[in-house]
Amino acid sequence: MNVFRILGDLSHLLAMILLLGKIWRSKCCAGISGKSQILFALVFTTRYLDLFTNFISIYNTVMKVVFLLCAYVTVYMIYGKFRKTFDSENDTFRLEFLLVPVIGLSFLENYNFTPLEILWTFSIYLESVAILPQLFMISKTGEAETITTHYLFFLGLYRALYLANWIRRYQTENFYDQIAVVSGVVQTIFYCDFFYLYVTKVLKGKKLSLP
Amino acid sequence: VDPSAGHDEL
Repeated sequence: MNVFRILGDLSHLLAMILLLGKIWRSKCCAGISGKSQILFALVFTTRYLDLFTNFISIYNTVMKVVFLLCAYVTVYMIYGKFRKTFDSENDTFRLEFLLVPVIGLSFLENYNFTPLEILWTFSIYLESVAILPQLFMISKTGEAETITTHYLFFLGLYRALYLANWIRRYQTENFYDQIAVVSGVVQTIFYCDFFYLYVTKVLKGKKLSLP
Repeated sequence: VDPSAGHDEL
């Protein structure tokens, strides 16, 4: 496992913990898209079914379980514990616009036409677009709280580090996961506009607000 | 990619 992969996973974990910590401390989930969080919970659920079929490593198993827990606790905070603070009027992205093409594509383009493999492929395609309801919400309200932007930054950083991980794996192991790489590139592109705003505004101490 | 070996990435 190369350094980009480890840093990518840690960045992913940090993003989820930042979000959970923010909701927990402020007892408020305004500005967070519950729909994106449901999609991420669905991504982990459909991808990590191999917890029951394949053992890869202790690291792999522990991280999968932690990711699943974080995703479900976040969804529970938004729709359960702190639902009164959830800004549902601004979380209006139509999920069927994402789910229908993603389901269709995972049946058409996969490594193996088996239920587990189609679900894994579905999770890869879905992850690449799961952040869109959150980005849509920010563009609708025109602003985001600083910790929300740190969350998005580390989530985007995780994607960028995975790209470096794939380049390294291709060089050293000749490993090339076409489905993951193509989806990963698409996913990273979605963060570019946000990265620009993050560097030009948030890192200079300003709140992220759109003109 | 041979998916029968499992997917090692998260």
